[in-house]
Amino acid sequence: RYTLFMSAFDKISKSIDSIYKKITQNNSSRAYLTLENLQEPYLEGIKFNAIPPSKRFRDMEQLSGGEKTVAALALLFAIHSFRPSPFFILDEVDAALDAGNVANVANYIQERSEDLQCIVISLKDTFYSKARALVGIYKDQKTASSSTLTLDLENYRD
Amino acid sequence: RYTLFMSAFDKISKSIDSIYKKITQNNSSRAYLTLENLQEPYLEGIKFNAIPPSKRFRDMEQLSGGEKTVAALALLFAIHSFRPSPFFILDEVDAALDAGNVANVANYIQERSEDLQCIVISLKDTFYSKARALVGIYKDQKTASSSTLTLDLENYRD
Amino acid sequence: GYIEQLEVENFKSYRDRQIIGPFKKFQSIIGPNGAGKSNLMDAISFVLGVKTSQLRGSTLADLIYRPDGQQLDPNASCSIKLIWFNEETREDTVFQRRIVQKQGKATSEYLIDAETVKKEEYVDALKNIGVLVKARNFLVFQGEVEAIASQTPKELTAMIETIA
Amino acid sequence: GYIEQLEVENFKSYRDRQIIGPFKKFQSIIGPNGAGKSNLMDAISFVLGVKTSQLRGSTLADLIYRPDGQQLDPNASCSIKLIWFNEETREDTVFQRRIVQKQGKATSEYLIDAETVKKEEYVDALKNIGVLVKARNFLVFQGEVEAIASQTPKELTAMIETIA
Ligand SMILES: Nc1ncnc2c1ncn2[C@@H]1O[C@H](COP(=O)(O)OP(=O)(O)OP(=O)(O)O)[C@@H](O)[C@H]1O
Ligand SMILES: Nc1ncnc2c1ncn2[C@@H]1O[C@H](COP(=O)(O)OP(=O)(O)OP(=O)(O)O)[C@@H](O)[C@H]1O
Ligand SMILES: [Mg+2]
Ligand SMILES: [Mg+2]
Repeated sequence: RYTLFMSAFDKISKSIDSIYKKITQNNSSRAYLTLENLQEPYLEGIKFNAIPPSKRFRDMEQLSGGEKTVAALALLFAIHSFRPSPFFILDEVDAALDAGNVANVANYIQERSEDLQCIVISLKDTFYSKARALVGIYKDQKTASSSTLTLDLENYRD
Repeated sequence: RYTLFMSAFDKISKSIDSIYKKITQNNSSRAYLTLENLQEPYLEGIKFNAIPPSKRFRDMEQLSGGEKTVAALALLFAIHSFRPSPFFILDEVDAALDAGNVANVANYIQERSEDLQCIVISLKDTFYSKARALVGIYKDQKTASSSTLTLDLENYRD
Repeated sequence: GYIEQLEVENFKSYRDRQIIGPFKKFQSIIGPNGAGKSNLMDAISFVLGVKTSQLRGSTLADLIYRPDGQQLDPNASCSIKLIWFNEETREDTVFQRRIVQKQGKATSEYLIDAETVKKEEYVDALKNIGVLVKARNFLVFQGEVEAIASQTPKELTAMIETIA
Repeated sequence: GYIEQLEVENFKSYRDRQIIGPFKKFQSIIGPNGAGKSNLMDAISFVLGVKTSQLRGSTLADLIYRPDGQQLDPNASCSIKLIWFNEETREDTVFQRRIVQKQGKATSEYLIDAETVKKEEYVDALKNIGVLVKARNFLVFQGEVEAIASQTPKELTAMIETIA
């Protein structure tokens, strides 16, 4: 149990800092995991800390909405590095992000989509315009049903 | 107790439908409150239902994120009609709204700000550009502090 | 591999049979509020075996298409097919889950390449392609992203243990 | 009347004394993630007497400015002034709340036009201008708007009773 747990924990905590730096496009940001109980870690908790660019240590609870979103995405991709799933589905994760963070997150996902499928629901054109293809959904009044249109963006790329 | 409760309930439930129609800019939308217990209403619950434009009755729980946001704002302004406060403070209430709903909500707030002060935190320029004045907040790296700039938009209106 | 296409039939706001796709490696889903974007994510989550309470429904029957304001037709059923493309073998696998009603009770059926299988076999087949539904660390439902960063230390340990 | 101006001193991410305003009837607060927008709403809520747990703090001392990574200075204090303009009498009223630390314990002081008053008197003066802090139906904190529409019927009754 200890070995299993630690192999997961080690891999995730080694990768979270570089992923967070990459998403925030800033080497001054830091993210790390600390074990509350070193002997039997699975009995206690794991503290997650993320320090946004050009800030210093502060309790996770005091981060702003947008800062928490970026930290959460870094954690998710770090967990993925240990237990990779073939795809991600993200539903309006950009809701609390300012324009700068939307661009950072969209760029990161575009890069990651080389090796894993990312399906992203978004209302922001600065996000979804980076995708390779779009599914547009509308409510068809006549049939009282959702209907879809598919658009391959790769035809429009310069 | 009955009279006090009912005077609040009556006023709120009379105004909620017209407010919801006004925010959604659509007369086919409907919103209403129903009492679970007619004799002693304060002992039971009040059911709130909102039916988005061109849809028919559906349980509130099945509404989408954006549809719930618009319904919530209608309820807030209906409650305000009974117990008016001199100002509202709204922190990124537009996060889940599509462009159409942002425009509707921003227009409604602009109209209401004739008789009540609305202080709105938003990341969307389609929303905050309708305000009369802006406070821009930035993090000053040198002093490690939030700093502000004030901008009177009325100088720029045509 | 990756999700190549979906076939949605009478699921939530999607009436009749609709084929959605092809999906690419970076795929976006867009549309106005209330159009059915989150319902499409629910459809993918449903075919992977995610439980109904996570899909904004209280019973299986809630997931079947129902015109606004009407009761559910006791004979109605719904089905989701997920076409999975394996990049190495260049072959498709069709994962399907459907809901049928019998005497007013709704139950799920699981099929792989049109053959009915037990849920355990279905879940194993998903594991083989790298999809560990129990962990769900690859699905972020609407409004839940911030909560991932605000988990208590104990919750974080539990999350790591499920995937260890 | 309406909020005309704020004076923020050593509150959360706002260091030293800053005067913010004048505010208009439709006022917007903008800026990047983490700049301090929600902290400004917390400042207004604080001066109205909203309790600390609603302001993302566990103790009063959490609300005092602290440089990142450092311990709180045991002599530090903070203060918020809200300048209220009455449109009929065309007069200003200054509502002020501050936190002072004595022997490691932080306490609140309430002042109206620079005169210290008891909390009850302060709350009454706010009621006179139409601000019923207990009901809080005019403050929507970040991330809480959808929950207003998803309240249970009992919660809705409780909400109506507070304002009745
Ligand atoms: N079983 C069902 N039958 C028919 N319609 C349904 C069913 N379940 C949910 N709906 C409808 O689906 C709509 C919600 O769709 P969904 O939550 O996918 O919207 P969305 O596109 O994600 O919107 P948003 O951008 O606001 O999040 C609701 O209007 C609801 O009435
Ligand atoms: N007592 C304090 N002293 C100094 N800084 C603080 C204090 N409390 C909170 N902060 C800082 O304030 C920042 C958060 O500010 P706030 O929540 O107002 O951001 P915001 O502008 O609302 O961002 P978003 O758009 O992401 O919601 C955090 O980075 C936090 O470290
Ligand atoms: Mg949605
Ligand atoms: Mg904020």
